[in-house]
Amino acid sequence: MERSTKSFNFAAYHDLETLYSFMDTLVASHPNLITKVHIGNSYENRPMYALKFSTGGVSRPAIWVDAGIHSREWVTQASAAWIANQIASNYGVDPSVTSLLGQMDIYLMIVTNPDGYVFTHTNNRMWRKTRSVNSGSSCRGVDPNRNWDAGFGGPGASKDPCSESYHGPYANSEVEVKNVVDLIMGHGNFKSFISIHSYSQLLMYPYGYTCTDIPDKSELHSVGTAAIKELTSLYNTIYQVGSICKIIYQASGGSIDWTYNIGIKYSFAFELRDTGYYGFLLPANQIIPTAEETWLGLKYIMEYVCNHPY
Amino acid sequence: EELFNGAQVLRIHVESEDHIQALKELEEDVDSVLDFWSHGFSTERPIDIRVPHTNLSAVKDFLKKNNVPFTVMINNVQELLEREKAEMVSNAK
Repeated sequence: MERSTKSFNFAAYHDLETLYSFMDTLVASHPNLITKVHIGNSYENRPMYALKFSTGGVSRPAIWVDAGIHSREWVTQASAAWIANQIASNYGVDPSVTSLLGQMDIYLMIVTNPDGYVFTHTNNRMWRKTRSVNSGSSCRGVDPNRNWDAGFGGPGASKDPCSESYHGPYANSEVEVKNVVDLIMGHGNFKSFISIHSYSQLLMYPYGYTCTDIPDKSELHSVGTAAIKELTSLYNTIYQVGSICKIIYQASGGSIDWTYNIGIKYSFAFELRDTGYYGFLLPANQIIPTAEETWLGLKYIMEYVCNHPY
Repeated sequence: EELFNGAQVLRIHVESEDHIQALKELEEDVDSVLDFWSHGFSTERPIDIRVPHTNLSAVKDFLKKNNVPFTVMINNVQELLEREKAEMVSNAK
């Protein structure tokens, strides 16, 4: 195992094994701050881990951040690894991170779709879905961001197993989704849920399954706008803020719709950058700039959540 | 391993409702061969579509016939993938 995370190359894409070993190194380097929570296994029986940043307490108010639920969006898993290291190294140094972790816990899931991620490294770089077998079809996988119990099976998701946005046979049919749902429900005290995707430079809030405004729209819109102001201040990457339905299109079964509907008010989804012409194939030399700017936006949201208990 | 030789990513700038309808037709027509990298048929943001080499001329002809403006965002997907993989290998070393 790497002796320290100092030798980990954050400016490169890594396979699953290397990312999991990085997590072990990070935990070993910060035994009083970080634990690796095994939240269950994937369809192909790979362990799923969330890094829990906590300075004590029991079931403290918590913030959830996940990356890589769509496996081909490699800059998200890579950025999440950098952000994990940033949180760990900022604790005790940066007053706002230290204060936040004195009151709240952070759960950070770097690889939310491990089967799909491995498949992008071994078989098909463009793979987006899970790798579950769809009975009656030769096509595999379900879009894990159409499988949540929020408007499930509605517009903006496909019933065709061969489609990239296939919603699956029923809500939470994908064990990867069910594992997160069970953790969130079991914990019962999450105050924010942030899911990181790429690409398009967007910061979105619910709903996706309907274009009806959420009751907290004006608050989430102003939090999102302020967070993007922080993000843009670093490298002038331009983002748009809005609800999923209005800013992209109607998409049912999405994670942040479900989390908002169970009462996690501060639910957001990032679509990270491609300021150029690479799409999902963003060059590795853009990982750190992307992670740095994303961290500024994420940190703003986390601070806001901490300062606005509910 | 799936290869993407000659596949291109087209960046489409819809300017009208007609263009949006044409894209929806395209999405339904070519049975799940096209890979929509970015979604949301709106005039505000471009739509990126990965098109396999074998479907390229048909898709480009369709877009031209419907006067839908597009540019080639990635000229050969496989080339970019090989560059990415080579970089990963050298980084791993």
